[in-house]
Amino acid sequence: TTRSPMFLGLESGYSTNNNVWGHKILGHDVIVGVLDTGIWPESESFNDMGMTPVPSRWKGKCETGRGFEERHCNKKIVGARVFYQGYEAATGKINGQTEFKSARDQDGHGTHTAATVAGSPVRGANLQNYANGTARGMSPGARIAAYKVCWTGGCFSSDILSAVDRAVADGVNVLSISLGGGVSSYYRDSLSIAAFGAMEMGVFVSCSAGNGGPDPVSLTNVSPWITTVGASTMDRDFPAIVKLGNGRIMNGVSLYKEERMLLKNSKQENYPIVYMGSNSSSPEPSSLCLEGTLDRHIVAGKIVICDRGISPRVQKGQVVKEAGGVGMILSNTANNGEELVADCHLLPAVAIGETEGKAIKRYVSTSPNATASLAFLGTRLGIRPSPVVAAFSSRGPNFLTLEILKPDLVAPGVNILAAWTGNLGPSSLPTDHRRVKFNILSGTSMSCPHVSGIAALLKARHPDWSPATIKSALMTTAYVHDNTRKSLKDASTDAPSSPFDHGAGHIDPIRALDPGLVYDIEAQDYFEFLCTQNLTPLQLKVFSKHSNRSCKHSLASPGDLNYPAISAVFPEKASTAVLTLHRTVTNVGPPVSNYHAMVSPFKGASVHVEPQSLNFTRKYQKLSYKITFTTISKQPVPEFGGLVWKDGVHRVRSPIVITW
Amino acid sequence: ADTQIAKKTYIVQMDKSAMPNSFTNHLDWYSSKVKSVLLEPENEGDEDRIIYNYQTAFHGVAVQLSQEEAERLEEEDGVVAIFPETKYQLH
Repeated sequence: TTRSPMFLGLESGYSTNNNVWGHKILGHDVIVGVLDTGIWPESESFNDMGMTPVPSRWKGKCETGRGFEERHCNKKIVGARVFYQGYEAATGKINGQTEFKSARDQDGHGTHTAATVAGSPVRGANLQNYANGTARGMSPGARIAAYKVCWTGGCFSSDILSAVDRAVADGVNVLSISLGGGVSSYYRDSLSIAAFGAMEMGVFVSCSAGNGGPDPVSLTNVSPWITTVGASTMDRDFPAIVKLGNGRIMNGVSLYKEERMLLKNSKQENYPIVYMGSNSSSPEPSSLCLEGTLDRHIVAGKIVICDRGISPRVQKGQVVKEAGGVGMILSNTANNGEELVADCHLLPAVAIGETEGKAIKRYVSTSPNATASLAFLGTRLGIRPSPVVAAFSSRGPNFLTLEILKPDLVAPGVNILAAWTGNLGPSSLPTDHRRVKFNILSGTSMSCPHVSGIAALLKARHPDWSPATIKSALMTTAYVHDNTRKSLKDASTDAPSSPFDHGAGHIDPIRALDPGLVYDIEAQDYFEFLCTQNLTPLQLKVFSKHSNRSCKHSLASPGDLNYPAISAVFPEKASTAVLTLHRTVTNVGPPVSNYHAMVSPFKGASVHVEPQSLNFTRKYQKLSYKITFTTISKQPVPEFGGLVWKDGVHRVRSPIVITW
Repeated sequence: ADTQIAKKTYIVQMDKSAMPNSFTNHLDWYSSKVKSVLLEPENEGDEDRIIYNYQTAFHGVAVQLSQEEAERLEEEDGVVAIFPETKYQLH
């Protein structure tokens, strides 16, 4: 968050009246509930200087426990609650001596996500001098309510459900949920049901998509009333190099502290380099540097090449260190491609891509006296291309309903610097005795709070906007080109990414503040969507706690939900080659606005929008259109494109996926 | 201890609108529903089987039940759905 506000365009015009964080829209009345591992209240990111009193409507509480007293809440942290009854029932009593049975975050994850949502500006933030700058949340004026649902042994559904239930009762406007489980049917997924209840009460729910990428169909949290957030890179990197004994230089990344750099690019500091694998196509335990697999006699005094996979990246570094290794080269495999994720290892370490990894392993296997040195080059900005969809970011299509395109969008989630717990070192390893105020992490857990924070910003500017309106604004203004003006790329393949990877695209907060048109969806519309999902009356009842909610069968198909993305699915045994979907847009821009439709060409179908123009005469006016897909030639794989409504100022874009 | 039936947490969703008039609050009703399916009588000092009650975004309780008790509860009027406890991970 020393870079993401700038990368998202939030800091442009910072000193002008147009500043998105200007006084009138500080967002002090917007409260974001963060379901996570708690919060480290002493972090400067939670300083409440200059904040107005907490809104009187707020019913949240600062629950006290070991290490967390009422004084730890302030005008920034307005609530702190704990939920562990389900956890204790499943795993046994929490040991209050070794674990804070309070909202105090001893893991760091919750502190990081909360600060990303709404952390106050902190100058001079950095991790061992990397990523230096002013750290701030995406909505620095918003307030945070921490709901601790995750403990050392995991997070349990009954606790999460209780936290959502309580947060809605407390009065949060936005829920940021950077966790997930497996995918189950809508009516079997308690988080989905609770999120439905939250949405009904006007709460915007943002969830991480998961880190199951680049495998397809790896998404979690796919309900249409949830905003599902994938992860992408920013234009910031932490370059490091591996110089081989043969003079060849390989580029990688590292967060190793420069001042303590042990290995320099000089001849006398070259170290022997060793790879414990056999260069077979599948990694072996010793090549993965799993615990207990490295022979000290072989490894001591050497730089060890470790393949990614199975164990946490930082743990591999610890294994190498404990075996006497002086450094580590962490090599990607086919699963990660060329995407480089920086970690704060316990020893000098450089992460490299799959191609470079293969080259180094080849060098080691063919040179009896292979040597290398490592050098760390600090922080580099302006990286091109960026953003790039993270290899780990979970991918579509949506397993439950093909007609609902997921993920919804992507946001920064790679190498994000934000506040950290005072309880653990930056590697999270118990043996790491370093203490830092900020840490750099990667995951869809990091991208989700970026969106939650921007949603809070939108809510502050437009208090009357529904959760679906906020989501629509975020999606229809998202961009699908990187900073080289080429299509967004997928880090796992280096090829253009598709809407199954990036959804509607990368968030563009400034444009989202003024989207022109929005696709609004009311709770009953979502219920009508469920009515298309072949659920029994009893299964539907899970979502109809208001007894008056029943199926009106207003949607001909799930694809007719007024979703900001369009997914046309031709039935497998289609008797017709024509499919029509319906949408209604609401004018939230100037009262008199004329929009024209533009559709990208498709190989397998002709696409016709009717009417071609939408002429609005007043604000909040709703106009409908239909989009008809006629098969020209059935394609074996889905085709991707987009529909854009333009009025000369606004570009209201919906991604289109056609599946046969 | 050997004779104790293994209990797990179940999230029980209730149809709030189905509460009989004889009850004045929902928690009492939920509680009576749970008690009606218990295979072991509750003794004084036993921990409450209900560990949460949900009232806003969701209606119902989280309760410790044996599998048989959960199956019995699922058949009760007013019970919409029963979800076994599941584990989530940070992303």
